[in-house]
Amino acid sequence: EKLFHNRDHSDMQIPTSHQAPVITDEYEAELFLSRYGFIKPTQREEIQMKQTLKEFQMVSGLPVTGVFDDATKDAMNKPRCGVPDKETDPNPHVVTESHIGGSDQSQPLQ
Amino acid sequence: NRRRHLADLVSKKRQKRDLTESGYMAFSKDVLRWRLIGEGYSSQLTVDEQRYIFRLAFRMWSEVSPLEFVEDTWSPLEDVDIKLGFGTGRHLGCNQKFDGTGQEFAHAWFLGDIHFDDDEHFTGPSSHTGISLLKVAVHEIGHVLGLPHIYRPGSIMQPSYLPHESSFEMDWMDRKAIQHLYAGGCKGRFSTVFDWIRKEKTPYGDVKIRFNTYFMRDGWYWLYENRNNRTRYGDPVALQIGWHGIPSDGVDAYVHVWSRRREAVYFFKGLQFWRYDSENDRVFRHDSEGRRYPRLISEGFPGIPSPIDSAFYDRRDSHIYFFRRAQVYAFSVETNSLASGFPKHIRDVFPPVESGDHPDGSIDAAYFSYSHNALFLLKGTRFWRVVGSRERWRRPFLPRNGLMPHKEVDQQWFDICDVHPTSLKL
Repeated sequence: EKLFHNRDHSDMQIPTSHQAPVITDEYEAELFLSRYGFIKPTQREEIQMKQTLKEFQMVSGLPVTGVFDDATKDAMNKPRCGVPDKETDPNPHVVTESHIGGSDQSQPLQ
Repeated sequence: NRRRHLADLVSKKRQKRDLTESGYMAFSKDVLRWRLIGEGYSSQLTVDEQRYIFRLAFRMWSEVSPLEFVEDTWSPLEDVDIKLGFGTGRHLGCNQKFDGTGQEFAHAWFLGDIHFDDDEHFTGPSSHTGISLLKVAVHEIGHVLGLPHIYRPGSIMQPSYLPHESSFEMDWMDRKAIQHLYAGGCKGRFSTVFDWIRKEKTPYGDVKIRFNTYFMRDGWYWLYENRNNRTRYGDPVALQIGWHGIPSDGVDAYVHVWSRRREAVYFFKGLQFWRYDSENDRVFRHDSEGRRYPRLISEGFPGIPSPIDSAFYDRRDSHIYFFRRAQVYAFSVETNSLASGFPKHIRDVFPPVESGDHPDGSIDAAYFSYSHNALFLLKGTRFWRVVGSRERWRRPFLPRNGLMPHKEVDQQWFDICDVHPTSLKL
């Protein structure tokens, strides 16, 4: 079991291997922004990072600095939903019936 | 080069899993089946707790949308619309790996399944620590139904998790967002609608009169909070829970006789009626002469046919107006008899203001609203407001008791939504 001593398990110790990697530098921040749709592959590299950081800071209610500062780092490390914030598919399909399938999702069925 | 390659890889992966938003990309059916899959139980809560929380989460969406959800533990898996499960790292055949404790707590697939990261410390609704499974589930279900992330403070669809609040509910904008995807608001006929009067004594001995608005449909009801433009959180409720002794499958009409000398509340169903004892919160067993309830309408209200469509008490003339098909019957509570000249055709008693715009009888409910200080006639998904005497003062050309052009019920009283019968009791 995961080790704990308190009745409500609030002191449960999580092994390091089970912890999400903490975002500490700009490279990891870039991965984060890519993962959640803020960076588009077609964007020019030199304007990418600052602009996308500003965008992330704006939607997260942070001071918009364009810099990977402590507040931005904290926000990126907070618990969040795994669904991207921004869509990338410009031509969504019209779906007429519910999706049936296993967990390995591909395109919705027509 | 490395960055471009990385972005390309991430982009290809993302195309398989993005949730897109559109007004018409949604489930095409009204009743959706869900299941917590056996290989995906959390190690942190009992299975019953997990299922209860998911039932509640689905019900919360049902309360604000035209969708109904039913837990399905028996059909073949391919017939289940939404499958939920917990996992860690590589999980449940999913191509999006979980990252361990922290950061990503769950993900969902548009029109598909929901996965929760069991490395997160999920807790039940009564806990103030950890991550509320209920809150996360409601959020992820929103994605499955077609909602994207929304950055508005207070939205349940914000991407980041906010710690436990004392309670969280769907606000107006979230409701409208889901309703926009699913053909607008919740529609349906009502059995009856009424304002229930309560008398409360203040500490100084004064009597304060308050009212609450109730909508009834078949065997359940909603309390409508006029100041909040929505129903009470957690409604609808089964009729027998709040109204003891009236038929559990619903009523035809409600009347509150309220004058200086008389006060009585009646429910009508079929050929019968009951008088309600608000002090003891149940129907009276007997009337003042020892006759048992329910009594026949024909005996208690001579001259009134049954069953009736609806009724209301007009305090201006102390008459109960009964509606049956295209006829209106005015019953005097003073003389306990049908008023002279009645029955009359509904169009004669309530003429249309705009020619042709009229319910033409067989109405569902006649509702006097203290909130609007107006009488409404409801039929199907529409209502007609009766012209008031003050209005006629300003616009004398309006006919007496005229019916204003119809509007849709769900544009006046919002979010009165059904839930699946299996969700009535969680």
